[in-house]
Amino acid sequence: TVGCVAVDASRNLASATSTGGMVNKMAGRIGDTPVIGAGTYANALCAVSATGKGEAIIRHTVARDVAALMEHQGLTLRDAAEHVVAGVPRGNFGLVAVSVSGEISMPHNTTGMFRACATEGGYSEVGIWPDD
Amino acid sequence: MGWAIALHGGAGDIPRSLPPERREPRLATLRRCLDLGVAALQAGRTALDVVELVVRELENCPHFNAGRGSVLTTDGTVEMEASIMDGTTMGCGAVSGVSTVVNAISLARLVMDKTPHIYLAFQGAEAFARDQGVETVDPSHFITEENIDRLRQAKQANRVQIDYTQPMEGQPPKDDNSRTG
Repeated sequence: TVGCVAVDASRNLASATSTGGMVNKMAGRIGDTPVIGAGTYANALCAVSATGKGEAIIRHTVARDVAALMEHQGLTLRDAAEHVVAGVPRGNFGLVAVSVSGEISMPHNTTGMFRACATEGGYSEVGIWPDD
Repeated sequence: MGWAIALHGGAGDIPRSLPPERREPRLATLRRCLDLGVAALQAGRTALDVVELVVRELENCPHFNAGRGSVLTTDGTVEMEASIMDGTTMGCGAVSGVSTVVNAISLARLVMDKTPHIYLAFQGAEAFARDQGVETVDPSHFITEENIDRLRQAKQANRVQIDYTQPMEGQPPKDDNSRTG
């Protein structure tokens, strides 16, 4: 699964996700990617794209949950994203997210996640494993 | 804090022993797509345009599980899915079950922009793609030798696998959730 989230200079947020699904999936199986709020979500606070086991991502509505924790509990993007990832059994998924203020979070509970990010302030990261 | 961008190319049980010839092409594509997105943001493109642009590039890379390089169903076919959402308007579009559309993410964008709906699937999504004149190809375009081999291994192990997860030999226990996802 591939995905991208961004906030532009005018503070617009957007999220996009695309996938082939899972190896050996049943024909006709729908995963999390096209289910808005499961693996993809964006509002005025943040944008989220998830990757991993679609059924787990749907059950936990992970993308919308990140936004809801920010909206209703006042959590930062990082705290909200890490809270959601910690609430799903290990080995299931990861996500990338940006907030309207330009904060980035890329937590995962799998062994690794291919990921990259950059900010206007000059921060940049490309990695696979947690300690990259 | 200005603009910011983040992207992913899939998660799973990625071994630290992943050989360089499998690791480096993916990292190089991530760097290239990141640079593409950064340049677009610096040029004043909207976040919505940028995420579509970047995901199109990732779809075109056969090393990732989307577009060309999509993994296979148990029937050996490709059924791709994509979605896009605009946080400013809460507009969104999604497609699933597409097998001929080169860039499913752009078809999802068209669902958002050109229809009163959010989600089109299978024959309806394919018909909409043709109505809109988006690029389509024979489904074989998306199938790689590596993914044919992965499907064979997954069938042998009777497993459904997420991105990068290595196949396990033998039958899984009956209560193994991953067998059905």
